[in-house]
Amino acid sequence: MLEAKFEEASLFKRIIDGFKDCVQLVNFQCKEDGIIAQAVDDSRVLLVSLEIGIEAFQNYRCDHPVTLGIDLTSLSKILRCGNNTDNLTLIADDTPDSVLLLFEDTKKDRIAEYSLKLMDIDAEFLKIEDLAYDCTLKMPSPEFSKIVRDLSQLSDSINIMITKETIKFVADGDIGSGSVILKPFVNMDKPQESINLNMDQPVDLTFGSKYLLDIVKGSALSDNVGVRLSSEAPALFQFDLKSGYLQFFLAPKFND
Amino acid sequence: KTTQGTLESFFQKR
Repeated sequence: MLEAKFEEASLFKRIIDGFKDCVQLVNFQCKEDGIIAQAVDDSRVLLVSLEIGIEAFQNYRCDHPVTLGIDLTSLSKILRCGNNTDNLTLIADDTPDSVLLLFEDTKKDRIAEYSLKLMDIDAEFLKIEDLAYDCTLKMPSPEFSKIVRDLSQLSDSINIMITKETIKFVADGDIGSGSVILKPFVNMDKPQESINLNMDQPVDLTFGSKYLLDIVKGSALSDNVGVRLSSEAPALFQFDLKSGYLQFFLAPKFND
Repeated sequence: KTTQGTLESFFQKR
């Protein structure tokens, strides 16, 4: 029996909105210590990995591990039916063919109940090694989103170059080019505005703009984004939840 | 000119 109650439906909505545009069929594995999900996009360039810990829920109960095969497009339709401030409880039995979404407006004593049919999704679970990264960057997510949105207008590729004290984003396309240069700095008053850089090796990597545009949709989940880059591994873009995270692993482009 | 890589080359299936 699974009963997972979010204090506010808006949290689950923002989580799903963070990756529903890049993957569609996702297996949510519900276990006693929380919910995890993983999916690879059709082009096999982007891997989404979600973990929602118990502390993210108002209360959480999962007697036996259960996997919920969900079409995110259908789930989004149902999530739109609830109000952001409603409690939202996900309920499923041990061998479910559907999951119940219960929206409760505690003030107006209003209850809305939806049942979503589950799917049999055959997706291999990729083991994600703890990779060694050359650079680790932590910066405000709105700033990262703006840079990605601005530069993707110029080219379908965005180049990220990191040296000792400099982070450079470059786009060079048919209509012209653009570059944004950031320096690490600490904002004592508002730490989340800081830009922290830890560089073991310089990196010079190129990524597809369309994938970065999907990744920045995770910005609604966290004030900042963690970016881990390596010349030998997919880049990791991570948005931390209060308990858990939404991670995107993105394969770089290679120079011919 | 660049070519988009895929994840296959990085992750082994469990």
